[in-house]
Amino acid sequence: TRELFMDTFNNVAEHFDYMFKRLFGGGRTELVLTDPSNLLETGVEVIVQPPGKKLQNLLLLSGGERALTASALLFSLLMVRPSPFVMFDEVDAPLDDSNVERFAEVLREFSKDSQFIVVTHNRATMEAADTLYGVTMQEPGVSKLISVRLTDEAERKKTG
Amino acid sequence: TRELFMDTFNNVAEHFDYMFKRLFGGGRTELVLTDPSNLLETGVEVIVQPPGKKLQNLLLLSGGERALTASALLFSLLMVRPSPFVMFDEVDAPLDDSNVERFAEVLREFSKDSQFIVVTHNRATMEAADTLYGVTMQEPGVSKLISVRLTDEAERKKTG
Amino acid sequence: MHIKRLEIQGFKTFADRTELDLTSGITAVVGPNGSGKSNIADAIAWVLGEQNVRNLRGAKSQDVIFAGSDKRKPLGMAEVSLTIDNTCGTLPLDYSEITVTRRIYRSGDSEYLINKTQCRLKDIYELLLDTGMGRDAYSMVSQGEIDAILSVKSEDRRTLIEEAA
Amino acid sequence: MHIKRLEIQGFKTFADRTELDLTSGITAVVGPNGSGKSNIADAIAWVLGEQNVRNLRGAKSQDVIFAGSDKRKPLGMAEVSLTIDNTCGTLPLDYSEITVTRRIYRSGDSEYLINKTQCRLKDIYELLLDTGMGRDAYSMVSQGEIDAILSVKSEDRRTLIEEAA
Ligand SMILES: Nc1ncnc2c1ncn2[C@@H]1O[C@H](COP(=O)(O)OP(=O)(O)OP(=O)(O)O)[C@@H](O)[C@H]1O
Ligand SMILES: Nc1ncnc2c1ncn2[C@@H]1O[C@H](COP(=O)(O)OP(=O)(O)OP(=O)(O)O)[C@@H](O)[C@H]1O
Ligand SMILES: [Mg+2]
Ligand SMILES: [Mg+2]
Repeated sequence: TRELFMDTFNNVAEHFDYMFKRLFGGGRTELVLTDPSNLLETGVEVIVQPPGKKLQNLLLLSGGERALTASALLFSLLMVRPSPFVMFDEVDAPLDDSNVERFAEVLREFSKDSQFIVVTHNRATMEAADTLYGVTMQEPGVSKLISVRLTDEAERKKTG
Repeated sequence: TRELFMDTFNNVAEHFDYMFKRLFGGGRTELVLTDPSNLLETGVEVIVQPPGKKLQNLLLLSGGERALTASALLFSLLMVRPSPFVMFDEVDAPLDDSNVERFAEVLREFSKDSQFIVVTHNRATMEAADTLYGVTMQEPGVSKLISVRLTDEAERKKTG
Repeated sequence: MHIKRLEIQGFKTFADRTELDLTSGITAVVGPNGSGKSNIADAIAWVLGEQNVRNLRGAKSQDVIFAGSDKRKPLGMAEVSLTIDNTCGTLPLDYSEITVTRRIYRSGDSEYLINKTQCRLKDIYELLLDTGMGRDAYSMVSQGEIDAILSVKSEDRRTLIEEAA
Repeated sequence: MHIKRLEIQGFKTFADRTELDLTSGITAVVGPNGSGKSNIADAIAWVLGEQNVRNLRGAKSQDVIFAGSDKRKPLGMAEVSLTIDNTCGTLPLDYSEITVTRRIYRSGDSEYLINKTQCRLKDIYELLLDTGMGRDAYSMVSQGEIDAILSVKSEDRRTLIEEAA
């Protein structure tokens, strides 16, 4: 229905702005319907302004800024309609040290209500994890799981 | 001409196999013409087998394996037809520590004959560099170049 | 509701039976290039019902079965089981623990099971339907997909919003 | 033959005149997300004659001119100069040092110069033609492009081989 879509859209726009400001430490965003009269076929434009910069086309953003903006959008969708289980495969790959710290902080917060599996090469993200699985290939072509580290907190979560 | 293309093709195939083995520490490759009778329109298939694994479709390779395979192809083209100047922007981003070490070693070798500018977040690649430029944005929206580190070798290269 | 355990056997590089015990909160999967991390992500998407083999980086459905290595022969079957803690009663089945299993054979034949009882893929979809588990594009993000979220046609972004409604 | 110096002014985030002195060998450019590293790569591609504004992440050609920030007004022009050491005599001009300059104004007007003398873009292309500088797809790899090298249609890969011939 038109009303349900508009409510969701406004909800996502609001949470996207909030998440963007948290991940970028400021700035502003807008989500714009390209055809508000036709909600079944409209597009959704994403317009963002990182702190201190000018409002510009998404195309001009850097690789890291795009990844951070996209994760702000993902997190905003998860705020509007939580999922019990979320999987991110190297979503933090293009982020520099200070951005990945903020990303890990947001991840920790969301993990209170949802279960996350994240594949990562990034130390800050690893440190945010409750459980760590290492995958190795000592025998070529065959995966082997090793070195599980459970924090005390995770032990407690596991046994319920 | 047919002969020039075939010579180049065979040359690239041979160097690609050499570079792949150097970057992966083994394995094998093949470049295959999809339509050898029509060299103006033929495609070129890339088939690779990382060490110890089975020969499989490129699609199934991991993110890091694809980046390493692609850089093997790039380096093989540079061997066949060197360029005085090469620019790589975050080509090493998906590589793990041991792969990026081998990548950096190959980069150092090629840099004896070609000038490289590489944008990177990776420590091993930075350490292979002769000159280091840091780009910062202390004033939001405005880039500023800082902290140039020239090795003695680079000082010597500069003054000719 | 959360995933308690993932069991993988014969799926891609997991030639040997492998078990991951998962907690609520964050589980990080780490390791060198090509070791099998994204293959674990694929195993989860697959057991939750992913039918588009391109989303699993394959060309045909049997591409998920361990194809062999230098030293090992190919296997004849891939199997993944996912065990969900249902003490919260979110899933519409009267069990505190629910295990979903998917198998595929070299012939292309598939089997689906819920708590060791054969069922259809459709039953697995219906079981998980209201939870959004594995079905919402924004809850399962593959490697390299994050950039696409901003590059997609602006109509595809509307679909993301519709999914969140 | 190598690049001695790159001067950037008014190009994207380089509102203030910036100079990079380059050695032969490897120059690494590092820094936080969004600081301007890829913009330097774009500046080099642009001064070497890149005409496809999409390859510079823009929508129209004036998008490369500094658009302003919170505290600064937009500028009216972007200029990049590349100085090449030609003591080896590789470039067909009788100078040991050759500077190529490109400018664009808000109006869309462009200027091209070789050693401070106005010329056409075509002259810059011809100057660099035999060196392959900046023209071969495999010598200038943008951010995110590495994966595309393997994903391109198999005919595009033939083009890579043709370029190397
Ligand atoms: N059916 C199969 N049988 C055997 N090996 C397979 C099969 N399918 C995929 N592989 C192998 O799995 C490997 C890729 O694994 P995966 O994508 O999980 O790596 P990864 O740990 O995510 O690495 P990266 O850090 O580079 O992303 C490839 O080497 C591929 O050949
Ligand atoms: N014409 C312009 N005027 C002002 N700012 C611009 C202009 N064009 C691009 N930018 C800004 O440049 C920034 C991107 O810079 P760049 O791509 O060089 O970052 P980067 O250092 O490569 O970062 P990353 O590590 O994330 O790839 C964006 O914030 C964008 O808004
Ligand atoms: Mg992976
Ligand atoms: Mg960049």
